Amino acid sequence: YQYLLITGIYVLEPWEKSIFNTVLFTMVAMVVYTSYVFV
Amino acid sequence: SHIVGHNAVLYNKPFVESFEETPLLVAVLTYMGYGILTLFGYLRDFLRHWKIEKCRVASERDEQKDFVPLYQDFENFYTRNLYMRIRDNWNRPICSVPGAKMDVVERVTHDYNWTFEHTGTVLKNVINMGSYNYLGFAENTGPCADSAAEATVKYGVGVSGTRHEIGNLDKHEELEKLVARFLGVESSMAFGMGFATNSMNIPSLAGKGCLTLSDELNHASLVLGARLSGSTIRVFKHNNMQSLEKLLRDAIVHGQPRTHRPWKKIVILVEGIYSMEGSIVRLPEVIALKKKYKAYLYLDEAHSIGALGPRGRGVVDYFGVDPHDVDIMMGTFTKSFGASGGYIGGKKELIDYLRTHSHSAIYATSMSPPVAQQIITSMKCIMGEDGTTLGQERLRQLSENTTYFRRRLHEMGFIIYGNENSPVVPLMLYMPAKIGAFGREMLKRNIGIVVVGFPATPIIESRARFCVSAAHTKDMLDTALNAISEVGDLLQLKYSRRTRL
Amino acid sequence: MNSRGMWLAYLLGIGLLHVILLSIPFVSVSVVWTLTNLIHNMCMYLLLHTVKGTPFETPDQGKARLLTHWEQMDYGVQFTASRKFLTITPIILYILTSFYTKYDGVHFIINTFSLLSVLIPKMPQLHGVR
Repeated sequence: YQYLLITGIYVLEPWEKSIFNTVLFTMVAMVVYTSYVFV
Repeated sequence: SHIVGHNAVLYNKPFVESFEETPLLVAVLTYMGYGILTLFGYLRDFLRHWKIEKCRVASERDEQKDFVPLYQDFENFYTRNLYMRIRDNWNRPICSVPGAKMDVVERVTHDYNWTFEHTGTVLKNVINMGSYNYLGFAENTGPCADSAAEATVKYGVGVSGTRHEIGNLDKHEELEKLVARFLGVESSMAFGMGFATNSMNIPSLAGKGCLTLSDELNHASLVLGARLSGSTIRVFKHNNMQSLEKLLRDAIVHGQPRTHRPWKKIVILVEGIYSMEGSIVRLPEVIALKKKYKAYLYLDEAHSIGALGPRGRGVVDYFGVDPHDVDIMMGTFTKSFGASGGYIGGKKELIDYLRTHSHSAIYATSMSPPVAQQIITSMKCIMGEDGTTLGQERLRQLSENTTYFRRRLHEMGFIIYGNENSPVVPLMLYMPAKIGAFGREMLKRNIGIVVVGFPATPIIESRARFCVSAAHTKDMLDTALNAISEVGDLLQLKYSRRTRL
Repeated sequence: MNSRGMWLAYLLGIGLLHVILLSIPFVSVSVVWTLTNLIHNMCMYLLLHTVKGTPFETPDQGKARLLTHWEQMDYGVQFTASRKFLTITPIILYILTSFYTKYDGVHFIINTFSLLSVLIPKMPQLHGVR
């Protein structure tokens, strides 16, 4: 609930939430992967 | 928090006002939230532009494309992409008087707030923390309602004429004499609309070659009136006497731009209570400045009349200053008298001048007699002229409720703005999604509240605004406070870093 | 633009953009810095110097409707703190980018044009010029 409120996607429609979560998850995965490779 | 120092010697009581600063992390997260919603707003506009999504906003037909656009597309951006998503929190239909409790008509939406349908259900006895009903005169029983009903039978509802013509009734003159006595000024004039009292009379009082010094958070009616007057407008920081004095000094020293002629007159526009901030004007200091620099003072007591002061005479009574020090006393009957309309009080020559020159007196139909009667009855009740102590009790009740409500919210850890004696209590929400969530969660708990966000407030100062009423019992306040605390924990709204009492 | 936390949020936004670009596995550091610079300047150009008016209704009878955000800032007063900050930031980003691209010719030219596209509209002489 806090995640929805702080990012503001609480007010978005379900399909918009899916887009946001997909993009965010992809970016986080990329950052984690690259950090792992780098380290 | 920045409690600006002030000349304590001018005050007859402690003046405690606080505006705790937005926590930096919350501010950054708020910008991030608005950034994300703006991105999705652009995405939606893109889909609407390429007809991928149906456009529900009013727009010109294809045949009209070559004309000047009726709808400013970009100016509607926030409305259609942000406000629409949470607008179920606003304009909720009620089917009772907006008293301490009210009945809210339940409605449902199947298309994310673009359209609503009534379910036929009524939410009964919702505790009303949103309406302006400071003294609890919004009621459909009791002496006010009875006398208004008599006046309706005797005079009818509408007056089809202006004050200059057949619309000048004995009821109006009775009301104006009573208002003058209530304010402690020589004479007064009543108008049928509060907003118009400002926007239609300031143009009669100021004009070219005059300077208007306006508080930055003044109400739209004051802003419109000042603009319509054609006078030069300068804005000083909210309730900041250093900023006001600097503008006054510059105005006196430099005079009018280019010609440097002295200003014909300088009018200071301030409000008694700022209804979005919950702050009270520093009236003793403003009066000291106006005397020092020979300026005129226009005091808008829309919220403070009836709600402040030991006798309910407004911010003048609250600070114990002489009403004659205020050149133009303006106020409305909407918030404390359960009525509508406004008044201007002051010297007799001023009021006589307004009677002949005011736009409202010449063009607007005059106040409806039952409304005038409602004001007369409630005002007499406040003055104690109805033979009861009901008015005095309500004033005391409002003051107690205000102090109690503010103290409890403060103890819970919320950031609340304004003066400790102001019955308007802004509670800070900050993030855009929390505006919608707070309003919805509170209605689930049977509490009706008002939430306000950007652009009506600065982008990082979205808030819920509670209006305390004398009609609220302690049980109602405790119920509301418990619900607020519960929702505050759920939404993580207890941001205050100040030491809890 | 000068309300509390806005500058910090803006810098964090640039940092976040850079970290995300840096996480694209098959892109070199030089390209990442140039992309950061280009995307930042493009967004700045669009939001500050292209979009006109306000995304909500203002009570000024449409006066702001024909002004860009940059021209509306601080009521049009020049050389305010916000304006200086928003002018300096792309320059610092450009210097960093030039350093990290090892002053390669192609990158240098692209980044220079990108920087000019956000510096020229900020000049006071071009206030209100179309």
